[in-house]
Amino acid sequence: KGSQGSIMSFFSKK
Amino acid sequence: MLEAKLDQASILKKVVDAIKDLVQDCNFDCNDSGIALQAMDNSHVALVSMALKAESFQPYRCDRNIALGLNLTSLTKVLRAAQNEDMLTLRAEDAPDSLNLVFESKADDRISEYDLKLMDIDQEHLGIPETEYAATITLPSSEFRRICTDLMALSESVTIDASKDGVKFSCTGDIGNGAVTLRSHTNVDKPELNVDIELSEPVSLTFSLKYLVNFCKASALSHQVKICLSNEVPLLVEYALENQSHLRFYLAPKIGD
Repeated sequence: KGSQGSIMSFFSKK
Repeated sequence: MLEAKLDQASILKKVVDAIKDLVQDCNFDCNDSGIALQAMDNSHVALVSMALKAESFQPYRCDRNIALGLNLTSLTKVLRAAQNEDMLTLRAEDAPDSLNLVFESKADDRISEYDLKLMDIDQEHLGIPETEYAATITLPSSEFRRICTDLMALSESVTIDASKDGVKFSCTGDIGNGAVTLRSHTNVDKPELNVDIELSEPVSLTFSLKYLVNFCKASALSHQVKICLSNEVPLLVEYALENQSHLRFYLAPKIGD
């Protein structure tokens, strides 16, 4: 149920 | 050079134990404020962020920024040689090929010394924005672990609903449903059993239990765990250590139905 998002779509590269 | 002495080897043993199944190779970034680590798991769903502040070591010295590229499986092998109560000293040169670890027994005059080969790890660092979370729940770490493992027997994912009535962990699986609801609770004699729910607005988010159960390996570090939620942002699970040191896990939520 539901697809797993990536942490990289929330936190940007430094 | 780096020289950092922990009074109890158990702190590092527990930290590495808690993250080694999530992250294999990572840099321990050392500077004058302490030793930090930031690493994603292979699937880029979870992020580990560790900070062992200089104050957690006695003494602590680090003249230049040093990145210690470590394989955590190898580090675990060496740390297994340390007793929990041993004093542990980490030493490294400014551009090190290896990390020197010394374990000293307090009870007798036993000193053991290991050198662990380091590797070059090109690691991306992510900027974690300061977030005012809609819900911050502090609960016993053993309780959080129990909820996650119990619900994982039924389902792959858990929905966490925080409202003024409390926080509800619920799941739906092939064999049936399950839910655990906690309300704020203060235990004067045993504050480590407190449940505290701070809420600015109701939140409902769904997460993979596999990752949460993995985070719970850090339960040995702290009696209490703090979980912070806002709609549509990653969950923060924080185990606080002494001297503002901490181990934090971020987990991307599941999207849609």
